[in-house]
Amino acid sequence: QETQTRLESYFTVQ
Amino acid sequence: FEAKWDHASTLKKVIDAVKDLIGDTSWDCTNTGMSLQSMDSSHVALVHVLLKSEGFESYRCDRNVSMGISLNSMAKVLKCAGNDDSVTLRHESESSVVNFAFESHKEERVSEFELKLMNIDTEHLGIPETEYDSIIKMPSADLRRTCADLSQFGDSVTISCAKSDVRFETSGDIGTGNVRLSARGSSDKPETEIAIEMINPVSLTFALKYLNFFTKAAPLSDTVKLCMSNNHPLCVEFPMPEVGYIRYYLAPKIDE
Repeated sequence: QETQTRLESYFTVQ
Repeated sequence: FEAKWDHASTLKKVIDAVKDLIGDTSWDCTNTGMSLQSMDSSHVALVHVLLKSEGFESYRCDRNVSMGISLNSMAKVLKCAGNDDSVTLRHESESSVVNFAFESHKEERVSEFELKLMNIDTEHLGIPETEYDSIIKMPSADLRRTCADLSQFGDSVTISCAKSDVRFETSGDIGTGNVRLSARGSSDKPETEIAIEMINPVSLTFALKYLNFFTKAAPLSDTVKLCMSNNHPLCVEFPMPEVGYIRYYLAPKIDE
């Protein structure tokens, strides 16, 4: 089962 | 703020390459150029466009400004410009509109449009400079075709990069598919080259839906760069020499 991650898990919100 | 391009075609292609993914966005204008950074509504993909001031016919930005614009509206305005018309964008401080002027090169036709600006709260992400494990440079038409072909079979693609080739694999209800591209040099036609720089082997899975959005930028650039590290978003860069670039970032899918 694949789950789509979101970009905020990798990059910080400025 | 006033910026002029000699030909409308580049700006038309830039907007066409990003409008279906991000909708409304803010153009940040400074004296070094125009840029935008925006995520899609599901926060899975991000677009970063840079149009450097050197790439314009003329460029002036006395005060930094952020212009909130519906990209669909901007595309409608740009449809009114011929590919070879010049485009001038103007915005005055505190004004709630941006003006577009299109002029044919024989100067017999000038058209002007005014677009209302929008208040957009943009959430910018800090993207650090990254040393990627694998970088693949390839013709953008090859990436577009690969993604379109594999989309017929599955929703996701696993991109695996080894020393001398890169493999795109998918599977779905009707079957499976894969495309393998091998490194190839070309001194007389660098735009047809496939170059693989691999520090560590990488294998990552992505939603094809987004990659198909990204390849709408193929008309802007003969080549594309895929930058990958394990457990990290993919960066897909379409360079526009002397003008700037479009970079797309896409979060990977992970196995639960």
